[in-house]
Amino acid sequence: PKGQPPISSFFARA
Amino acid sequence: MFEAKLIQGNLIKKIMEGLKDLVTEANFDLSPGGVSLQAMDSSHVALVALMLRGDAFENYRCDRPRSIGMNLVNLSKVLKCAGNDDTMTLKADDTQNNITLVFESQAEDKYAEVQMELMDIDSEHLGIPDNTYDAIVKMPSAQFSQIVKDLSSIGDTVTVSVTKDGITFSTSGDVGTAHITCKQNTSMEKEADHTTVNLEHPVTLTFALRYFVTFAKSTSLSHQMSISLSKELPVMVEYAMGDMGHIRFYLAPKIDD
Repeated sequence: PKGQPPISSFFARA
Repeated sequence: MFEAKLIQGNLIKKIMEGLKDLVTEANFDLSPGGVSLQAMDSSHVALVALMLRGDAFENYRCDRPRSIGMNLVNLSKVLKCAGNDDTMTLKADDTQNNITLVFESQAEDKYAEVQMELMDIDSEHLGIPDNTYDAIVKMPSAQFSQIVKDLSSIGDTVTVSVTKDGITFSTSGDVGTAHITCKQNTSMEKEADHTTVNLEHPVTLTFALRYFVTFAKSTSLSHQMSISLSKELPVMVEYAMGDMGHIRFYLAPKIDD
């Protein structure tokens, strides 16, 4: 099964 | 004071088409350089980044950088007052908590003015690095739209695979499985009809298909779109508006648990 990580786990907070 | 006039006011309508099913409220960042927006969808899986350069507007004035929060559902209602060929002027006084939109017909025989309340929105701003992608595919946006629509009636997820031969979109569901491959093709006279594959490394990623269908609602903005992919990174789906700006969608890939 594949999970769906949040987009914020790829981009740091500005 | 902020004031900006677009000769082709329906550009804003087209941008809203692509935004409103993804984001219901967002901050527009006004600066002397232009208007930008960054927002995540409610499930925080996708991110949209809009940039409209100041020189895309006929008259552009922004005395000080400011963020204005808008309900995009309400904005879409307001935009219904604009004819497709109308010019559109946006005005926001720094001391007021509203925005005025003026729609004028090209013949200057119809004038509509609508005032809309602004809202305070807490939003998280993410830093998007300038990635070098493993693969960048440019293709006609209508073709991309058709592919993701067709596949979404078969499955819920799409596996996108780029090799030197082209880009393949695959899905499977109760109906069966489907693979659609678009090969590099630059034989057509119009560059907008070309499909080009810029490949550093072959890459395969899986995404929730319904987001691609939502991104494709920006199809009317540009004849060409691009898909940029890197291993284990969010895909970037871009619709460039000539030298006026762009709308970029980022979607996190599905990864093995």
